[in-house]
Amino acid sequence: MNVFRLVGDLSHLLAIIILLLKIWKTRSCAGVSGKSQILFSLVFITRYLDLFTNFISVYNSVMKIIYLVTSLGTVYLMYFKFKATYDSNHDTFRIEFLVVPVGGLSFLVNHDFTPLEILWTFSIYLESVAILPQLFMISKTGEAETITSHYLFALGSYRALYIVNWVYRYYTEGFFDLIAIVAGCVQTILYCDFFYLYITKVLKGKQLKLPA
Amino acid sequence: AATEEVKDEL
Repeated sequence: MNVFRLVGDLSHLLAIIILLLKIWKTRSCAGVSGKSQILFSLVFITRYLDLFTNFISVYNSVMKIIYLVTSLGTVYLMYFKFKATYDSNHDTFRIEFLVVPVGGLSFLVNHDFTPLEILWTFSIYLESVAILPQLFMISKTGEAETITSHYLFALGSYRALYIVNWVYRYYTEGFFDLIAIVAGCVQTILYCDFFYLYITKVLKGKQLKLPA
Repeated sequence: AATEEVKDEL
């Protein structure tokens, strides 16, 4: 474990908590893409299947459980409890256009052709594009609530910090996992224009509005 | 090789 990965995990956890609190407190999931939340739940389910068979550390197991519970809880709030506030008219990204290619790629490019490894690879590839429905929804509505932009900033920062962690681990342990690194770079690049808007607008107290 | 290493990252 290194500080970059720890801060990355905490940033990820912060993002998930921000979103959960936003939906719970405002009792509304306006502006939030339920499809992205479904994809994130799928990412955690396919990645943490070894939760009970492969103990790494208390921290690792506790975080996996928290991610699984909070992501499924968010999906539950969006599609059941606060379903009336779910903006399905703007959440129209076809996620099958993500899941199918990612599924195919995880069979073609992986470290080991075993079920657990292919599911892990699927999860890594899926996570890199899972935010697209959310970014697409914001581009359609042309704006995002400030709290939603904080959620996205924390979520985007987590994988950016993981990239720093991979550089650090490469130089200190000689460890690197090309699949995770390439997918992590794609994932972070997808946030770039949002990061620009967040830093130039939201941090100056303005509303996040995409140029129409 | 990458497969032996334990997946210790979240």
